Amino acid sequence: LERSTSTFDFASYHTLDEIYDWLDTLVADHPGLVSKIQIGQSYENRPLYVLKFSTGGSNRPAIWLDTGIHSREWVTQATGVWTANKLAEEYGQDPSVTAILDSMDIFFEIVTNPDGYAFTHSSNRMWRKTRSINAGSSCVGVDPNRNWDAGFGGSGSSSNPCSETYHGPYAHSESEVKSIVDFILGHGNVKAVISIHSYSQMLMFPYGYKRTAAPDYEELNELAKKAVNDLAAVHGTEYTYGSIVDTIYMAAGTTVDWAYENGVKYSYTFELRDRGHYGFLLPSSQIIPTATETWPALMDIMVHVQQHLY
Amino acid sequence: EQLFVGDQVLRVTASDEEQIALLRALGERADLQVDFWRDPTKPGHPADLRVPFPSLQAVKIFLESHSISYSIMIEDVQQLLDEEKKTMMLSRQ
Repeated sequence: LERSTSTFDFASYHTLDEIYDWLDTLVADHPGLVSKIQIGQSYENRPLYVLKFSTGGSNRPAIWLDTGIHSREWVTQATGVWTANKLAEEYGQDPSVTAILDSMDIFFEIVTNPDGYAFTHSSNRMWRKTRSINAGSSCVGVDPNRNWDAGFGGSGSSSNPCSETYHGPYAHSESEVKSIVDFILGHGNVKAVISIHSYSQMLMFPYGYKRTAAPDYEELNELAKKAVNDLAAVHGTEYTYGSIVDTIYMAAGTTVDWAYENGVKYSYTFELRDRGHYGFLLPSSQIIPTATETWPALMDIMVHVQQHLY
Repeated sequence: EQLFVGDQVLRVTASDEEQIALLRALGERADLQVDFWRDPTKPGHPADLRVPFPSLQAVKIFLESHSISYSIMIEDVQQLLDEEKKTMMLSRQ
């Protein structure tokens, strides 16, 4: 059966190989818009693939999206696949998507922690971290959302390799993190970073490692408010929003704090639904509802970025 | 492959900072191997805690002895995992 995105079941969870195969299918189905780049390798030498959505130009202002940095949060990779397909399908159809992609590029890493994701399929469905070996410890893995050089090692991360929030031996020790750091700094024109996690229904922005309000707090907060309202309008899923430290807890070494401190003004973290019953084991029947409610919120942020370039 | 037969996920709500501290201490107990799916953050905010079956009784006694309210969010983690796997197989077919 000829593979095509039209035969891919977006309402189901998929293995790493199935997702990686699907990336090639999406590129094949949209050759003038979507390409696949490799930004590095994971600890266990799996390729780190990023989808590039571009209609031309050179080093255009860009938006970075990532899902699956915590491997057990399966609804995020599934939402990533659906969202990438939607972006490709809507270009030329939806005026907002078309306006964004006529002036910006989008880079989308769907499986940001492939070693961990493969491990959740093969050995431990509850695995969250990377799979790197910690010298001197029998415990494996680093929390890739505590490994960034922003308040690294501070309160809200752990120095215990056996902890789920272990920050790692040094900032950017994890190749999965370092590869994104190098890509974004090398690109030099990334205007937004949106890192998608689950669960607990929150939309958050810097800071997490300190209680100081971000210089752009008002604007980021207002945009988050609009985004969560438009998200709730789809299926009634209620989100809270605000800075990481106000909304949930202190968290040091996070993706969005690093991005913000490296000049990326529009830095957000989503914590997608579970609707209070399933946690990380959200039934696949809720993938499409989750993706469809997240879409307007993502679009709010991306349209705002496109209309407020800096 | 690690199995989670009989493991439960408890939704725990601390009523004050003292109970938050007790929950965090519970998470540090290596012998119980509990796994916070959602960390205890503030009084009144739910925390979700996966408890391995062998530790269930001890954890529930701990919570009840400190009057920390909880409910069972997932009765048997492995059962949900089995359903998830079956659904994936059906979809693949």
